[in-house]
Amino acid sequence: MAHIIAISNSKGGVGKTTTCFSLGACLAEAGRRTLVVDLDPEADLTVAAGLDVEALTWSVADVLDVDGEKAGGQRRSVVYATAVDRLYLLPSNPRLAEVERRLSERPNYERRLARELASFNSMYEFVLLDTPPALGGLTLMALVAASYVVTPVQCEYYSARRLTRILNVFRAVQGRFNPKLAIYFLPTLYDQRTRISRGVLTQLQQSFPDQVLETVIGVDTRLREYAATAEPITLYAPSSRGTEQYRQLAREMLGKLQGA
Amino acid sequence: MAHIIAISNSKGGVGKTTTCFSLGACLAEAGRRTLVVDLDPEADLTVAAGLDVEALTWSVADVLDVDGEKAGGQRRSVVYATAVDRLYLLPSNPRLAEVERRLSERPNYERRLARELASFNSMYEFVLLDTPPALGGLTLMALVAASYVVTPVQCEYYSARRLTRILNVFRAVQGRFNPKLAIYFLPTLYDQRTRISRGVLTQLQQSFPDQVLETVIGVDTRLREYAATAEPITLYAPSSRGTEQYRQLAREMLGKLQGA
Ligand SMILES: Nc1ncnc2c1ncn2[C@@H]1O[C@H](COP(=O)(O)OP(=O)(O)OP(=O)(O)O)[C@@H](O)[C@H]1O
Ligand SMILES: Nc1ncnc2c1ncn2[C@@H]1O[C@H](COP(=O)(O)OP(=O)(O)OP(=O)(O)O)[C@@H](O)[C@H]1O
Ligand SMILES: [Mg+2]
Ligand SMILES: [Mg+2]
Repeated sequence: MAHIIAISNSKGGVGKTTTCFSLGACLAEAGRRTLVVDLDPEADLTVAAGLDVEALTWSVADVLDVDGEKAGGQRRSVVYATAVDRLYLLPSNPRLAEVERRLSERPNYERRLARELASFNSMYEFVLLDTPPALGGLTLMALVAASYVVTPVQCEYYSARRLTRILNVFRAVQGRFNPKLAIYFLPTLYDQRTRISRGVLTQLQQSFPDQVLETVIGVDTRLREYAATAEPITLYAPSSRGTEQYRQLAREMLGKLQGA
Repeated sequence: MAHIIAISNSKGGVGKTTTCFSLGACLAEAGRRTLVVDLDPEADLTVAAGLDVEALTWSVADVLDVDGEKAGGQRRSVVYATAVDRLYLLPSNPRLAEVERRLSERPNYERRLARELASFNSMYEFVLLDTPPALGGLTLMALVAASYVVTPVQCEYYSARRLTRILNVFRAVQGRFNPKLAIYFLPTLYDQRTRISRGVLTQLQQSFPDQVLETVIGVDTRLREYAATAEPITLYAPSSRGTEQYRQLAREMLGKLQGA
């Protein structure tokens, strides 16, 4: 059974895709067979892995599509290798937005992703889910399918202010669909030179002691540049500060595994 | 007739809310009576202006709600003053997400915001629309109601890569709903110290010469700090580089007015 980790925050641009790809690469580097799933119709994770989004025949849209029952046999062929050993990708494409619209009108759609991932579970030790900056149907399906949710929180005002509301939404998902969901907050884009960054980090650690992870991801230009290279940070800049911090995150998450 | 400017980019965290509030404040400072409208259910613009989102009785959700016909007389009371003379706010609250879901199932909902803004048009010279990081119903209504759309583009890889797709969506809106929509790209979070920032800016100017504005908004810590103060950047840090750049943007947009 794979450990499923959703990466979710309705705030945009806080490092969700960067965290999904970097953490996935570090888990693969540590010998764990890992699948990263792109649940954002804008497909940044698919782009980060170097695939041509417009050229994809199959994507996660087909796996989730209710009328996709006919695609059964094709499922195995939606998973792509990446530049990293033991790291695989289930890509997205813009069709996913229309599939989400159709799916969310059907009763009990929330468990659809969890059901579909079951056929991938036996092949991977970790499945990481990248989500769009919204609390819509795709994010809800990810929260229902996951055992853990990691919320990257940029050390800035808007991101921090939303956390109480986000925590309430996660608690509602725990209550209604998925009692085992463990909730973690990951401070990202931390810039020790600015007062606001230091202030927000301290506030996070005081207000959410049970959720905030020990690992803090600092601002690192390498974590901007990797996106254009089709490689994750572990290959693009293996000894950068950003890579070391994501390796630390991988170790911290390995330490928290339920029934590891 | 007010000039309506939508601020839209499906990429998250690129400075949409910051641009809407800062540009609004600079237009008000230049003597133009301006309304900023928060079309994001996460309500960051409402927070930036210092309002308590949970305590609001009326918001833009009531203005747009199809069953909101009964709220007619209350319309005037949804507009709040801000810390700046001549700058007013039509706030959001989380109920907007549910209103968007209901509205987008009705035929011809796309023109709903344009119709509702007509009753505000005579009172303001400018109406600026802040939108969520998505290409959903709220953003579509904003693009149909607006005469101009300004897309903040962070000088980073994912943001730049999406522009061709975003331009196609805007062109489709022009063709189907709003032929007068003028499209502009605003480089934001520009950091002249990094190679990737300089590279993306040059690429933007070469690939989209007709859309890219002359104004470039650089990285400025003051444009992070303002969010916690209930003031726009023009009051919080009136002589900062960020404020000067947004004043330049206001002048550039005033120069482009259709039939000014
Ligand atoms: N620690 C970091 N240091 C510097 N840059 C970073 C860091 N983490 C992410 N970035 C950069 O910040 C930008 C936003 O990150 P990313 O796209 O991963 O966020 P996101 O939350 O997935 O955005 P969206 O809400 O649009 O999906 C990207 O250009 C990314 O390369
Ligand atoms: N030029 C700038 N320099 C430094 N910080 C900035 C600048 N512009 C915006 N910011 C900060 O970057 C963060 C993201 O900006 P903002 O929230 O305005 O983006 P957005 O596109 O509205 O995000 P979302 O997609 O979540 O709605 C905020 O903390 C904001 O204060
Ligand atoms: Mg992303
Ligand atoms: Mg915003």
